[in-house]
Amino acid sequence: NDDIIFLKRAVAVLQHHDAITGTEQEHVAKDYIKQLYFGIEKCQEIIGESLKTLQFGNASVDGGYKYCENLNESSCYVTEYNEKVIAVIYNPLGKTVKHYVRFPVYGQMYQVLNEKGTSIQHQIDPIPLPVQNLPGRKSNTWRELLFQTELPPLGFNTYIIREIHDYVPVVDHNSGIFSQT
Amino acid sequence: EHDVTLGNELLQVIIDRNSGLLKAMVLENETYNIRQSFYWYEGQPGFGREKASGAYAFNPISNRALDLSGNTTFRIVKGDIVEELQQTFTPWLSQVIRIYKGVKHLEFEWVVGPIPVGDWRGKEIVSRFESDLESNGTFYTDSNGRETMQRIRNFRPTWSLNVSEPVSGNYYPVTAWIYIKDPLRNLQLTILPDRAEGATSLYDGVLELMVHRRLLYDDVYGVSEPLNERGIDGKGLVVRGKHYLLLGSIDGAVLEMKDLAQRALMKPVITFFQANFTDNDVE
Repeated sequence: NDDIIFLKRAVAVLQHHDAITGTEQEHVAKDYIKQLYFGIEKCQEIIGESLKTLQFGNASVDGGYKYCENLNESSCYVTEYNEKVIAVIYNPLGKTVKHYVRFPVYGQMYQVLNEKGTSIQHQIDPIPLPVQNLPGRKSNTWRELLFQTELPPLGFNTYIIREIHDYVPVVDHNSGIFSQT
Repeated sequence: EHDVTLGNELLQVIIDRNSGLLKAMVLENETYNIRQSFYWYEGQPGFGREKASGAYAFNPISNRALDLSGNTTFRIVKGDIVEELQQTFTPWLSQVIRIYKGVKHLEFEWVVGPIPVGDWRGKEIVSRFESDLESNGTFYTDSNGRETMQRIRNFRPTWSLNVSEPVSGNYYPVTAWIYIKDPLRNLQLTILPDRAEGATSLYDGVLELMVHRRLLYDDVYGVSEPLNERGIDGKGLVVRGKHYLLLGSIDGAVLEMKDLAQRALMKPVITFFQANFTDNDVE
């Protein structure tokens, strides 16, 4: 509760009509962002405590859990610079959902395994040029990996993503079609 | 040489080969004309009698928005999971239109900014969806996720409205959905935003949602500064967001839009672990 209260307070402050409508001054907007950020960070720590209890077979996990807070600019240090990543995806809705997840990767070919160890269909998309060139974007990659997840109500699923090296990509520049078959 | 078709097993879209814009949707072998583009309103600077467009007031100089699609370039990406159209309207405005396998909606992911203001003209950017639905001056917006409100253009239910602001006087807040209906054709066009936006239907069959604004003068309603956030690098903010488009029968639309709105607002949370494992560990 001591940790959750930070985000509760921040959200309570942001019920103010200036925050809802965007009529606050710029320095106030920055303070709202700061309050929300601290609150979210505390909640991430709580989620991290529960994720620590997960066991991934014989795999060793370095450095604990990571959030990718810059996915809104298609940038994620963890998925871009690690050849092997485990993704834990939580569904906050009280019903089963199918959801497409998408994050940047640096490699050319990957294998995605579901919780049963079965390889699942995925796709690698080129990131649009204007996004690649966004001012302040801290990433050198131009690819995103995407796949469909099926998540239980108020529960999570785990996926293993690993880079494959013995692969020759097929890019048909004439047709504009980027194929991975 | 031909228009481009993207789609899945449930719906197809036709992209105009010349403009690079969405031109039509095909559902159950029926083709529906739907164009989507970005427009901008020039914000009133407030030098004369008119008040400036600012944080509180949306006050465009002209009632007519200008189309930003004149020099659009595009590329197509087709894969096993998603087919998409990547559009670049201007160096500061781009969009991806996606159709994922197995879904009945279109996803529009736009990136807007930094809005250039070197010409000292404030700009308010809207995404506009134009269809041939006969909506008869009526559209519907949610009320902060609660009751859906019927809105009638240039009309208020409890008093006689003198229309002095034909554009902003018809703008309403939207957090979950805005839609128009064509009862004769049993069709509903719904747009769901991923954040609170201002939206309207200024013409029959047309929906528009404001996605970004950058203005240079204070509107003197209390904020005491222009709506001109410049960000860390001082060049102006960039926003990236999504709209979801649903087209279908009026009865079916309610269930689909409520499910989609829930999934858009309560997205899954992704956490990553850097892991060391061998192929045997995977097994």
